[in-house]
Amino acid sequence: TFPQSPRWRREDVTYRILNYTPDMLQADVEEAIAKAFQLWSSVTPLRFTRLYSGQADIMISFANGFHGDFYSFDGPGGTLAHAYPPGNGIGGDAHFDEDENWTKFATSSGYNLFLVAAHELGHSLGLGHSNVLGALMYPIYMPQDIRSYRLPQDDIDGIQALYGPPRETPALPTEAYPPQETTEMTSAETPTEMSPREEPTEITPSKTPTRPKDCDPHLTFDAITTLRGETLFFKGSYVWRKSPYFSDIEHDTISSFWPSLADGFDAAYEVDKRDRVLFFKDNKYWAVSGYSIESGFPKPIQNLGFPTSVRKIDAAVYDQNTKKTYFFVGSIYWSFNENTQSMERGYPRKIAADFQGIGHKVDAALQKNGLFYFFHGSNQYEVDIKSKKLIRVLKSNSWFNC
Amino acid sequence: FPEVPDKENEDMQFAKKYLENFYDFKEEKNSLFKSKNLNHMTDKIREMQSFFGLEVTGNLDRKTMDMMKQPRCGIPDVRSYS
Repeated sequence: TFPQSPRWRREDVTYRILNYTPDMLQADVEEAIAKAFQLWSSVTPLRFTRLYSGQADIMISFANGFHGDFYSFDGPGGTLAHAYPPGNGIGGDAHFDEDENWTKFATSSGYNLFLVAAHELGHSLGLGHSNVLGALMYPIYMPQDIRSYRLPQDDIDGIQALYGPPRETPALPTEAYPPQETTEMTSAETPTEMSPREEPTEITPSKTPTRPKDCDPHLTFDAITTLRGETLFFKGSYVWRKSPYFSDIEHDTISSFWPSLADGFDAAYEVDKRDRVLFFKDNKYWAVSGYSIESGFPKPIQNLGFPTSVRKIDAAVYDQNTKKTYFFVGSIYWSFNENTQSMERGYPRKIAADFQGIGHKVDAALQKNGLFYFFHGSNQYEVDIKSKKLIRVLKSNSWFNC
Repeated sequence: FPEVPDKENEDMQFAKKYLENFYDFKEEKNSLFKSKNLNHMTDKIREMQSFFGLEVTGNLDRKTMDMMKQPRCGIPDVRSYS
């Protein structure tokens, strides 16, 4: 939040679109802004009413360069927009830089107005910036698929800290329809036609069961991988992110990083020298580098050399020393040579035959600091990579400083 | 010290503007102590690197400059917003 956490003192907040960008149809601008408001009303008790004249709490406008406040815009790129925290006068107002190319699509040729407006309205409601990569309130523009966009957990936590959770039925933005006052509309405001009131498509928060507590002694994981020095733990649509830069564990959803992979994984591993992480779900796999999914994916796991009898894998882990990846399926495992991109001869082999003390299915596997960690249920087994000897047994969530 | 080549100077000016806009960096124009200014700017670079999870070096390395050039929101990342 901002200093002293300014917030609107009532649940009914009004907004007004003062002018439009020539880059988009007016109806598309109105829809983008209405959907941006819906994101916030769906997770709070707030209700947003659109005014067509007079002073609204949140006045929305497009302008370029110097535009009457102390924060001039800077031409194409750089600063895209800004908005003010709740308050009188300019408080709550959102300004968009007309020198940008605004679009309703999520393309690289322009900035998606819905995404930027959702971010700026976060400020208009009292949120500051987040340093959580993938959060809506992260200061850097991140193009992403907006069709099934869901508010990341970090933003939900932030806005609910200010306004609390929604009432029983999330409030839909209403419009003062017909306009409440008859004062003269400026030409820029008069919509070309009073667009029929669109039933907003409801953007509902994720319906998946609530996230288990970090220190739940029965916590289990679907998949675990390193990623650029961090460690990501997956369960259902949830991610626990452990970073060497920050002491606390970050809570995200998969959709905030890879929207099209929101349903979760069976296995995951990183080949760090290639800055590549592979995700597995059922008999398909994807390769990602950071946020972007490599083109041509998903591919069938048979491409890696699995027989058609293998319908899914349980866990995977890359051994930086040998440049081999171990894939675990039931009580057996394969060794895949990352250099030749082929399965090694003499596999599959019994897990129990080679990994002392690991006599059962492996849910997830991790390689960290020269050791293997095999997760089975709420336990993890720390194994020396070279000798494959069991060192100790820990709780699966021992990484969360419980 | 040798005069910094133009490119570096350009980056330095860009970074200064960025840190003024988003990290409440105030260059003391008539400061007698040039080195004091540089330390202050180095601290602000560290603050920005830490916010974005970059390696905290205090230097205007490539990743830091790239991050500064990303399209973004115009609201500061630190609390000094007025």
